[in-house]
Amino acid sequence: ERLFTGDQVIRVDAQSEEQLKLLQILESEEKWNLDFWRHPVSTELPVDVRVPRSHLGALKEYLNAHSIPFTVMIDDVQELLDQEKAEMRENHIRQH
Amino acid sequence: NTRDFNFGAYHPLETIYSWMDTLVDQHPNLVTKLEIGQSYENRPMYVLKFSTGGTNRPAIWMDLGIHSREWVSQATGVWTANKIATDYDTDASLTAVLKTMDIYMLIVANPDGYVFSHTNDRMWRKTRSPNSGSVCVGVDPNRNWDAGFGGPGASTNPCSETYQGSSAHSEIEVKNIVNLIQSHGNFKSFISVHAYSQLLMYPYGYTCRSAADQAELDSVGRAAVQKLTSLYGTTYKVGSICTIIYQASGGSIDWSYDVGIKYSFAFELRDTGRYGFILPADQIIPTASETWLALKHIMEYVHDHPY
Repeated sequence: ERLFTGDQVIRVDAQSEEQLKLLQILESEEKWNLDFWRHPVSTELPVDVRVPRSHLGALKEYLNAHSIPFTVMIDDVQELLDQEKAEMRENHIRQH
Repeated sequence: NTRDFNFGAYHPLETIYSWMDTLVDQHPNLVTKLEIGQSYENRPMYVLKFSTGGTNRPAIWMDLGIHSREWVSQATGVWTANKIATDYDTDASLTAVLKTMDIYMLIVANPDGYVFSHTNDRMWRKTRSPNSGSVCVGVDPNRNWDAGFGGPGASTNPCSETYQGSSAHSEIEVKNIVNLIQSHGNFKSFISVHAYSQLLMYPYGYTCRSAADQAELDSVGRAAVQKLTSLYGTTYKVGSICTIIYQASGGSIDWSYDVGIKYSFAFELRDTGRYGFILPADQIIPTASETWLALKHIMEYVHDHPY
């Protein structure tokens, strides 16, 4: 089973078309194995991207270098998935 | 017993499939289960048909979970199927719709991907068919329809999450739906449910040109979203795929609209901004409940505006 330990989901709020372009370049280059959950399409919609732990530093550096504001939406993806799985297991036991 | 079933939890495929049988058993005069074909890995694709009689009546199509990791969509499908079955005969407008129309619901449109997201990779989105010449598996089933196929917003790279596939309808999961819709020939509405972003969209995605019925679709969409928002205040945006998000070729509702199914819509259900695809199970029922108000509005409108 694939694990996502230490992966984070970053919510990016592009402030301009130029910043949007910079995000679209990242997406098209399929750089750093980024998994775009919400694509860079407009400055009115947030961009959500799951970032492998190994590339977290590089991505945050890139965003900071271009003054693109971001927040951490999910601190550790695997933690959330472990909770989800535990809940499903509990429900399964209860159900049976 | 469907009353014991926990609609506020995520379930593996086999649990959802066995629940379907229970629903059919408990509502034999309304619900039947059709197998419309099999997935690439030979899993059955089951459609729940809600019908009060007649043959080949005008019908409403609903598919959920075509992108497997969007778990709240399949869960919403289970809750909605139960809602239709249990509210029929008591909810006047739903009963009126079912007096003259049928509803077809494909709760797990991508069974192979759904199983894989439970067992191997929770973030899996595509189908599970191999791509010759590539180590990467799977096609984005919402770029594989014969609607602007191969245009902008779809990828020719098998490793991409938006890989379009070798040709239109190359994915058996898509082909099975196409075959059903075309052999039936009397669908009046086609609704595809995804997650997340809180959007209600209508054609087109493969072009930013307005659809012929754009004004009507927009007004139906806005009215439907108003009903949705009235429950918990969840805000949605309404618009064509191309104007609201991006140009995306090969999408299902573009195909359905181009084959004449006017009332074609795509939902992107909640997350309200914290969990993305990993929406906690305690948000399933609120999400399904608010979505139901929009779905019902669309069904009522389709019923009241025959064409």
